[in-house]
Amino acid sequence: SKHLTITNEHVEVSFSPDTGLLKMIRNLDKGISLNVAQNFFWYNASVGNSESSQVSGAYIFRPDSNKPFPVSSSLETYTVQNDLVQEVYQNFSSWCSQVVRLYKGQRFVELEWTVGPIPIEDNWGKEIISRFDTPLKTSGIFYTDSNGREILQRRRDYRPTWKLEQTEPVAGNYYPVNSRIFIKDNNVQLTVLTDRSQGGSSITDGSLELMVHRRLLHDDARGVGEPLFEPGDNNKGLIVRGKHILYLDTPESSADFHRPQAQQEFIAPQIILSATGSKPYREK
Amino acid sequence: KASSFVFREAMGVAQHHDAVTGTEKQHVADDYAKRLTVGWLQCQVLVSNALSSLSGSKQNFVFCNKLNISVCPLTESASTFSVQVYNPLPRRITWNIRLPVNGTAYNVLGPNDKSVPNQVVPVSNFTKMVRENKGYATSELLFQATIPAVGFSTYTVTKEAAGKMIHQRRSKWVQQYNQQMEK
Repeated sequence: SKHLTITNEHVEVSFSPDTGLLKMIRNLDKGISLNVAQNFFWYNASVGNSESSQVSGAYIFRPDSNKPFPVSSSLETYTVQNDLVQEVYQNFSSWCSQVVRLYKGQRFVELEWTVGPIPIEDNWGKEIISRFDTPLKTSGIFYTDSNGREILQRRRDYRPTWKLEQTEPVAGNYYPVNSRIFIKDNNVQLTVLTDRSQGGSSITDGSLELMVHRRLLHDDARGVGEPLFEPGDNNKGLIVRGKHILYLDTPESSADFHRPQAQQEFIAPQIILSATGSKPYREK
Repeated sequence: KASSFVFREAMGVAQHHDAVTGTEKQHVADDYAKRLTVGWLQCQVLVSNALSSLSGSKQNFVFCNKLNISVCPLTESASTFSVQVYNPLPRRITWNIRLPVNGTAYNVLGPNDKSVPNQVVPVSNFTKMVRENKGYATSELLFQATIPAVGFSTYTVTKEAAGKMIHQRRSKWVQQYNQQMEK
């Protein structure tokens, strides 16, 4: 129940003492703070309904409800803190965990998530998202990148070149995120960099979500001819581990950070090792 | 001998919209993965040759592809090893290195033979669960590497002997005890 905070020279991250979930981020250099509640949720994949027989599949994302289920509402946490790194380990469930990490000198928060194998014993296909909820007044506007180059403004339930009649309140607002997504108001911008292409959206004002994993039981009849079952080893389903980089700053200064940092994530250094007087890995 | 053509070809095949978005049949996904793996193995030989040429010494370079789940047979078992970090970016960067190890204390020497601050942290249960029986590291060695633009830095890691550690801890304890006594 103790108030948990991790901090370095540039950033402070607080967690809810009741739930263990991320609660607030503070940019210490600029004196900016933002309440950010982050959690993992899953959309129940549609198997078709009275409006449309379209099921959720490899091509088509179609949840059966606009409201996703939380993977967990409270979690087990523990922390590792030393001179080089401050970490909070969050265990959401047997198939979902995350490390919130602050390295020495780093201006951003690293979220390393591990999701899977997605359980399907209940016969429900699941599409897992990481969602960040903030009090930012975004008026339905959010931003995603186009292949790491142009940042495009997205507006909820709107298309710039035709009058949209929205029939899918969630899927109809999902956009490709190749390297970054952000929301902002006049004073604060919350940017999330991804380490791979994902789907993302802002379904309600101040909220931002990224789909990190999905496992489905039905073919969506768009050509692939099989469900996105992801058998993995022993038909258990795949485990996915990735990173989200979370950065809080003013709208004017954020690009100075996210442009070079995204480049660093995508053209990352390569580690090559060599032995000097090593022993065999296993005796036999 | 190796050629980057194999990897280039695999990357070419993987530009198909099904490969980009993951909408391919499972057996096609398996084939994409196989092509990329074969290509990457060829590129490892190329990178090893380049590093040997640049460093002036032929070594058996090792690429640990499962560092994200704390698996690397070399760093888990060796008491001393070298870490080459290549930076493809056109600017100097600082990069956090995490390597799976089984020791409790290490000396890390940087490119200028200066000691680099490092920490040993336990491997999390999450990671142990994910990697199953692929690796046996109990800890991760953590240090910050500084790498020049479009170049590489070499770090030498040596496991501290248990006896030396006990000696250091005892010395520290004696020092603290003496300070207390002085007070």
